Amino acid sequence: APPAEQLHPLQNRWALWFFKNDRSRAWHDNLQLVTKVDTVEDFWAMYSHIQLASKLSSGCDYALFKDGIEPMWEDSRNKRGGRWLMSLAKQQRHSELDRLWLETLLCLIGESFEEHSREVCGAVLNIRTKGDKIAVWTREAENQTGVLHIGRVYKERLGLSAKTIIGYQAHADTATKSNSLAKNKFVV
Amino acid sequence: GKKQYDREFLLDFQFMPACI
Repeated sequence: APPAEQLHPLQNRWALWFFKNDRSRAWHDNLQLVTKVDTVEDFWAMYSHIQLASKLSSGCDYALFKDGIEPMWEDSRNKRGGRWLMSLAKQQRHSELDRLWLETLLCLIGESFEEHSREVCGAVLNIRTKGDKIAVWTREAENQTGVLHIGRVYKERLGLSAKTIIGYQAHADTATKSNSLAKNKFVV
Repeated sequence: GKKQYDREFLLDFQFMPACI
């Protein structure tokens, strides 16, 4: 490995979490911290050692969050926030999921949202039979300027067409309704 | 200063030998 002074430090240390659905265990017990990274080099070492998103089985999640924030609504740094949610069609798992998830990770570790990057808590990938989902979580759903800036940049980075709409939902709304019913607070 | 990296810069490191 190169000496530490030649590594490229990230602005934040990020923790990768893995969730594997085991109904015999409590939700929190199925959530495992995989590793933490704080350099560009560490990030790629991690990425090259884990399964691609498209190879995970249904019910599994990946989450990449800033160190110190747990990937759940209840964390004090998430609970007033929300998420930009992209729901994928089933066939996109094999055509686009890996590209979209990697792009999401690069947006996070590269601090792509200018000064609003500090609003970002992390990102979550859900592998589901009905259709996979990718979301970027931010810490304050009422911060309209920050949330909209993040949404616009994120949509552009994903290469989504102008016709594709992605929505932002406050966790407080998602927690009290099923996902499909939670209303969009913002759209881009 | 803030450590911001664009996607091309980050992708350049993907297959560097030190990362494998």
